[in-house]
Amino acid sequence: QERIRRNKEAARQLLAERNV
Amino acid sequence: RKNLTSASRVPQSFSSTGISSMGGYGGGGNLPVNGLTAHQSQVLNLIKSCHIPEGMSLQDLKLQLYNMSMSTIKQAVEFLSSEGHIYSTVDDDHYKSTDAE
Repeated sequence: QERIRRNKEAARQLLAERNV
Repeated sequence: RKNLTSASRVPQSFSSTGISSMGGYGGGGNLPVNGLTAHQSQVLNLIKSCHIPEGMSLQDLKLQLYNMSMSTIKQAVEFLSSEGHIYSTVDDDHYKSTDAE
């Protein structure tokens, strides 16, 4: 689903920001 | 002849710096380790180990973490998703780990 993909993107981004 | 200089460079400042406060981990506690509480990392590990496409449901988590209350699990899940470790899939009851797959 589209929703899943979006959430995944958002989460990945969030995680990346956290890990900077 | 100059051997002594290098041999004496062993760092000495290591030992007694007072890392004594974390001892005695009894399990189920709320001491944050690497930024996550014990509950949170348990939940995260379970979600990580799940390979169902739609992720792990809160019910599944509850079943495997029978010693943890549902509200504790929900709190952990909420925190983990706000940190980006996991994300919700088909609905707000299913979560998947970010770095799985």
